[in-house]
Amino acid sequence: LPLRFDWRDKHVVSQVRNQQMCGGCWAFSVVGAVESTWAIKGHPLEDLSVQQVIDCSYNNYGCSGGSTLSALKWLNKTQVRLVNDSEYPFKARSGLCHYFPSSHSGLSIKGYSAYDFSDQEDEMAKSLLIYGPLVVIVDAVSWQDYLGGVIQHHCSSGEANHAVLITGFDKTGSIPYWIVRNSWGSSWGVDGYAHVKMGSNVCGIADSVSAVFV
Amino acid sequence: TWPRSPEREAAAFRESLNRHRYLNSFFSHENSTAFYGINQFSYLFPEEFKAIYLRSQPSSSPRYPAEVKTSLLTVP
Repeated sequence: LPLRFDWRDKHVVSQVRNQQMCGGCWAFSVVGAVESTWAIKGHPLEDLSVQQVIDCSYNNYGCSGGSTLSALKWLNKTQVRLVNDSEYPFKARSGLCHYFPSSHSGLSIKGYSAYDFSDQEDEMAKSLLIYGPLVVIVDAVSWQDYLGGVIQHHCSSGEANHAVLITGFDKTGSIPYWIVRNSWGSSWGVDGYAHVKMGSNVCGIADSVSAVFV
Repeated sequence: TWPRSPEREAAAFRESLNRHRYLNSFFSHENSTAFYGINQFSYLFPEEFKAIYLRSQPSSSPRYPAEVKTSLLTVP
């Protein structure tokens, strides 16, 4: 493994978004992974519609909550084509699903994987390198007050309540950490990102890890 | 879902300041440890923050199997 790796350096990670008062973190993380995986395959990086996933993923609860695995299962099963964010913009509230004709351009996924990588975070880092940014769920209760630095304490594994996207890792310093994109705007944390210690399943970051294939 | 008022926000803010002191009082000697303070969520009580922003449902996944372990050397 390299000492440091961040998919942002390859220009395949879209800008940090803001979920506002909508509990749609699960959709933001999944859509972020699809965007990046598509760009890694050589296509232009584009913002895809989070609102489409919030409105149309019938096995979830829109802005009232949802599961990343359910969203991935829905994307894979229905082969829904995600459209551009500009065509189906974010409204920060759940709405009726807007359907597009089959001739309409969009991006569907070819599959996904989901594993528990606790005690195997080096393998998780390899997956990040191979497949692209990873969708994870964490205990983020203490993230309400996070300003910066490496999160090492004040959260638990097995208490997941928030979905985010890992874009890289950094092992160059004394404390190796995951680079985690959040969806609370760029003014939160480190330009919208959190740093979470690697190797100890801090905040349950390795408990449920998904990769998307496009 | 909660009535917002300047008094309630001020109370939540005061509680936040106490929480920051608590969170920063541990492990501050450790290298690079996280630090906590005022941000856009400081006017929310923790239960409000949780109800609005922490809406991801937990899910369990199978353990990553040893036989799937991929050598980076085999990846172009």
